[in-house]
Order: sequence, then structure tokens, then C-alpha cells
Amino acid sequence: AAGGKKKNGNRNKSAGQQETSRAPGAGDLNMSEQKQACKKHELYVSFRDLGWQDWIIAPEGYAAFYCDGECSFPLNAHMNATNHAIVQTLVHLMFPDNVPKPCCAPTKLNAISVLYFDDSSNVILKKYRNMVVRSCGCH
Amino acid sequence: CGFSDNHVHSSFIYRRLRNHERREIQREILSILGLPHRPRPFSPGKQASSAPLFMLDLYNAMSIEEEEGIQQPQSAGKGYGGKHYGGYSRMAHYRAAPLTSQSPPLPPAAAAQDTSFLNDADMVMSFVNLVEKDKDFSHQRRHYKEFRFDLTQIPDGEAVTAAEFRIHKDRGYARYENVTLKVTVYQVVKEFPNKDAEMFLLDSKKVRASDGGWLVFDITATSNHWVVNPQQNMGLQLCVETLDGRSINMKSAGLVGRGGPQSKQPFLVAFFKVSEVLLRSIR
Repeated sequence: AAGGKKKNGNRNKSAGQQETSRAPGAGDLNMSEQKQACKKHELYVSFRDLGWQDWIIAPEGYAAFYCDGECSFPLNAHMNATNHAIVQTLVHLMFPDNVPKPCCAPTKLNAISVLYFDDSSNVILKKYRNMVVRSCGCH
Repeated sequence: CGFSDNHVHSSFIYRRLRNHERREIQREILSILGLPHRPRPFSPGKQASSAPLFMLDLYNAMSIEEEEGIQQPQSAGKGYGGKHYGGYSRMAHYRAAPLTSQSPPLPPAAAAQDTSFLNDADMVMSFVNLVEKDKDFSHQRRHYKEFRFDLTQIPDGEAVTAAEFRIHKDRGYARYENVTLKVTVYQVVKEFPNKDAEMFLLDSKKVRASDGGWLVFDITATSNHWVVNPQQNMGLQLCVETLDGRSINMKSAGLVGRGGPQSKQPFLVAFFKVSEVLLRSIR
């Protein structure tokens, strides 16, 4: 975005220079620098591997997803140009020298239920809402 | 470029956790579960006891609801939060229907067609019966059995929205073959050293001595009372009599107490709604 502002501010700059201010497209970066785009990664937590199968009755483990990756243009389904411009303007009004950077975070979350014994061998079935990432996106 | 549903199977390589990683993950999960430490339940073979089996049915029902994300038809009556949950009481009614010898063994609670009340619950907890010995005789020659449950282990912020006492009944002795029995549950209000306790009638069911299955008694009000006033928790008393008022002992009626198999032990199960939303801090 900063590049974009410079580009608009200095129209008389030669086209060549303008090229350098363009946000690098995916194709321009060589493989090593290209960070992965924001997406959901899987991290399977096995209660058996944690040695907890004596007190956790179910589930045996659960897929604890997490979001990671680069949030850059092109925009995604959630941040279309209009929204982005609105966010940009609002942030600029509040913190003029901050350039808002969209971050890779959950966009949908699932509940998970766990069935386990307590110290008195009573059994507890508890539902944890919004605990497991279902999808990620750029906020 | 829609990021919303690109579930990409990451190249996360499956590997054994190192000790410090394992401790870190354990600490993280315990904090999510809201537990100060990992529980160390005592009784061996506990997984095959009646309460865990019942709770596992509920867990499977809840998981199916979550996976299918099916919207439960709002239960009739005032819905879950009101005094009378159509779903729950309909279900309790469904399960409390008098046992008949033709009736199929009661399906696990979870399989009952209306589990919307289950879906509304944030937590379900089953409690083991703490009474060491089954008293089976009273001063006025009345047979009864005592049951005690410790409801002080309930995590803060949970409100009991439904509770039931479940006791298994096998076929009774042959001499009562065609007799109809009345099984009654009382809340013990006050105990005395040399006379019968003062009691409050909670619920009663009529069953044929020859029938078998789980008997379910609604003790929601009592459980709420015990949670708020734990010092007044004197437990429950259960007695069985014929319709002409003759008291008979549990064993000959086929009721299973502590002496019975693990899978038929009596237990209490309570359904809770979180009274305040517990927010997990972001890590």
C-alpha cells in the first residue's frame, strides 16, 4: 500500500522506477523468498501420545488446526477492495503512519466435546465452543 | 484466492513429541479444559462402569450433532432455559415410560429421538454413588436403600438445568412374577439417630416385577438445592412396595445396588448450562 501511495504521489517518475514500487507479485519472488499464502495447517494432538488415555475417555485426540501464512494482495473473498479501502481509511485516520497489514487468522471455528474422568472418577462431558479452527483467512 | 475453505493437508510430519514439547502441550490443553492439574481417577476398570458407558453414548450423540451441524428443532415448552424443557422432560417421560416385559431394553439416553436438550447443555456430569454400605432395613420394618452423591466437584459458573437418578432393574424374584411394584425416591431432609429420617417425596414409578431396564427419576430441584446448600445434601432414599403398601427389599424386586455388576451401578447425571461465558485468553 505504501508503494501505491508513492506511485500516485510522484506521477512524473519514470515507469521503470514505478515498477519497483509495485507490490511484488507471486511470480516475481524466487521460490525461497515466496512465503506461503495464509492457509489452515493441521496439528493433530493425540491424547494417547500425551499419556492421558487413562483419564480422557473420548476423543482419542483431535485435529487442532492453526492459521499461518502471508496475507498480501490479491485480496481474498473476505477483504474485497471496498472493505480494504474502508479499513485503510479508518486506520489511516487513527494512526496516520501505520500501514494496516492484514493478518492470517481463523474465519470459522468449531466446537469440540471432551469426555473425561475427574479425580473422584465422576465423568464429565464438556463442550468447548469456538475451540477448533475450521477455516482461515486474512483479517 | 478464497482463503476461507482451503483445507490444505499440510506437510506436517508426524513425529514423537520431545519431553518439553509434551509438557508444553499438556499445560496448554489443561488450561483450555480449565483444569488445575491432570485428574488421577482411582477405580480400576472404571471405563466399563455404568456412568461412563452412559456418558459415552451422550458424547457420541453430541459429536454426531456437531459433525452434522443439524439444527435441532426447538424443543417444545419454554425451551431449555425455561423451567420446563420440552425436550428434556419429553425425553425423561419417554425413558420413564413403565418398563414392560415386551419393551426393548431402553436405548441409551443419547439415542432417544429428542436430544435437543443435550445439544443445549454446555456440560454433563455423572456422579458415582458414595454410600459405602446399602442400608436395607428401617425401624418401622420398611426396606430402603440409601444413595449419596458429592455435587461439590462442579466447576464454578455452572447451573444445573436437569438432573436424573438412574438405577438398573433386573427381573424380580419369581414369587413376584406378575406383581406391579411402586418404586419411590425420596430426598433425605433430616436424619435422626434412633428413628427414621425426615424425607421429601421426589418421584415414583410403577413397574412390573418381571420387567428389566433402567429406571430414571427426575431430581433436578434436589440437585440444584444440593449445589447451593451442600451441607444439606443427605442423599436419597429409595424404597419398593407392592400396590397394597407392603414393603419389599431391593434384591427381591430386582433393583441393582452397589453389590451388582459395574455396568449396572446406580448413578446420578446432571446437565449444566454455563451461567457466564468462559472466554479463553488468546495465546
